[in-house]
Amino acid sequence: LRFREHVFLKFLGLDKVPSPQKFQPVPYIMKKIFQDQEAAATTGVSQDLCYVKELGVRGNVLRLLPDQGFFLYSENFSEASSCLQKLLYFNLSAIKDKKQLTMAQLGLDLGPNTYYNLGPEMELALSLVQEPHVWGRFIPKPGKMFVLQSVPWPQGVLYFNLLDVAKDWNDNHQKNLGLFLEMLVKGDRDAGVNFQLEDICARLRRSLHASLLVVTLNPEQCHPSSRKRR
Amino acid sequence: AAIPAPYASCKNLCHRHQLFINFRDLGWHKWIIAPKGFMANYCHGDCPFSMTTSLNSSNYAFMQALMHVVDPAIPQAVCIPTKLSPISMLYQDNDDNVILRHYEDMVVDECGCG
Repeated sequence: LRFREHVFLKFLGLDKVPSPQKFQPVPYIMKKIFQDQEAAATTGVSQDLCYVKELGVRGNVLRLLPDQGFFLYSENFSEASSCLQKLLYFNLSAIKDKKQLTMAQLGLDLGPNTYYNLGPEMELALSLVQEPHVWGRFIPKPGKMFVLQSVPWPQGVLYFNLLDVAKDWNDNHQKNLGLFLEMLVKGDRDAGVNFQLEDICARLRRSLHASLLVVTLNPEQCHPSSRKRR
Repeated sequence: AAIPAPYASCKNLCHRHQLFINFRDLGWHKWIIAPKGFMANYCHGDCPFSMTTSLNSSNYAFMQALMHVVDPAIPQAVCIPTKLSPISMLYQDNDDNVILRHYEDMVVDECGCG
C-alpha cells in the first residue's frame, strides 16, 4: 500500500518530510517534559497538554531554535577589553502568526561549569541589532542594550527572557536582525594577562553555544476552557 | 417477545486490537528523535444486538442494532474508539529546530459500539 505520507505529515503540522542535515543537541528540559508526558500517558493520568508545568507557561508546542549568527572580529583586539563579539540570529519563520508566543528564553552556554581553567571576571552585554549587518563593517550598529551583567566564572548556561523581543520579531519579521553579544574583560589588563586572555577568549569562542527556547499556544487546539482543574 | 439475538463468537465481537506504529517502517526515524514508535491500536469487530446491551456502547448503537434486527437493510452499529489518549513527539524540522509537540487522540485505549 502506498502510504499517503503527506496526509499524515500535514496532520502533524509539517509540509514535507524533514531531512535534517545536522543533528541538534536536545536540551535536558525538553527531554524531561517529553518523558513526563510519556509517563502520564502510560499511567493514564489526565494531563493538560496546553500547559507546560515544567516551565510554568501555557503552550502546546516547544521549539528550540539554534543560533544561525556568526562571530565578529574587530581589528583593534589588543587595546579593547573585548573578548568576544557575536551576532546571534534566530529564524522565527517556523512560528506561524496565529500561534501565541508564551515564552522565549535565550540560553547562552559558556562552556563547562568547572573550577578548572578559571579566567578573569567578564562582563556580558546583549543589544538589539537595529540595522542590517553590512559586510566589511566589523560591528553591526547595536541598538538598545538590554542586558549588561558581570559573568564570574565558572558559568555553565546563562538564561535571558526574550519574550517581548521575540513577540516584536514575530509581529514584524523585518525587525528580526538578531542580537549583538559582546563579552568584555572586567577591570584593567596588563601585558602578562594578555597572552592568557587570547587562550581564554579562543576557548570561549569554541564553547559558546546559543539557542532560543520558544513556547507557543495554538488557540485552535487550546481553548481557554481546555485547562483542566488541577 | 425476546428477539433471538444472532450468536457471535467472542473473537469477532468489537474490541481493541494492538497496532504498534514503528517510525522506522515509515522511514521517519531519521528526523523523529523520540519516541521510536507508539501503540496506536485500532477497533474492529461486530456490534450485534447483544453487544450493545453489555459493553460501553451508546444508546444510539442500541437502537440502531435493534433496528438492524428488524430491518437488515439498516446497517449495524459500528465498532469505534470510546477512549483515546495523546502522544508527544520530539523531532527536528528542516530549519534544524528541535520541536516538542503533543498530538491528541493518537492512541486507542478502549472500543465500543457507536
